[in-house]
Amino acid sequence: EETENAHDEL
Amino acid sequence: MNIFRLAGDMTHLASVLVLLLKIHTIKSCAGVSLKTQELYAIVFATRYLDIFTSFYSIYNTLMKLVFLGSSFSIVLYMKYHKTVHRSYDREQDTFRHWFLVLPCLLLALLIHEKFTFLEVLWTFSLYLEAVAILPQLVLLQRTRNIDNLTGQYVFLLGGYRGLYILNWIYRYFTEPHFVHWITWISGLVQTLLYADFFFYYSQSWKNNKKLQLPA
Repeated sequence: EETENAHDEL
Repeated sequence: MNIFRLAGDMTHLASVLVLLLKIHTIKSCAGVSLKTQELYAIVFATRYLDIFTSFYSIYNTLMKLVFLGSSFSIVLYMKYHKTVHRSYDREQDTFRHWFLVLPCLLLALLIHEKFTFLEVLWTFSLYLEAVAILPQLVLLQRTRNIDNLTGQYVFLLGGYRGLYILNWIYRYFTEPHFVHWITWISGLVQTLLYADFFFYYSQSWKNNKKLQLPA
């Protein structure tokens, strides 16, 4: 499965 | 969203508001580094390009717009607003900030999670943000009289990074696949750069004295 990316952060 | 991240975002927002208050209301940018502000404008412009490609939440999009808008308006204010520009410490703010940009770009091309246009720019923005405060810290050190708002601005900005570290620790333990070395290491480097400032800030606060950094 894919790693959850941190792009939901500012 | 956990409490640390929300607190971090709010601290970041507060730092921007403090700076805008100083510039907009007092019409002064004394002690504020234009070099740092220009770097932040680049940081947000490169990091938030994903506004056009992905949607996370209304909160996320709104905050991105706020940080983009505020960073660019601060730069424009400092450069082109007559009264504000006059208060700018041009002679003291001499850090060669453009020399930070190229190494960060090269590093992002070499070390990233995925080799795509947006991802490399996003990584570049993380590296650049880590060092973007340097011109401001150098300027603070050269400024004899640091006013309260400028001190609070830098304190809040550093606080935001510190809270984000707590947020990453929290997410690491609560989200099974949340491992992001690049974000973490650049965030840690960024926070460490504030260590010295935090020390003198707390001293001045404790002794109820004006903040002054040793030369």
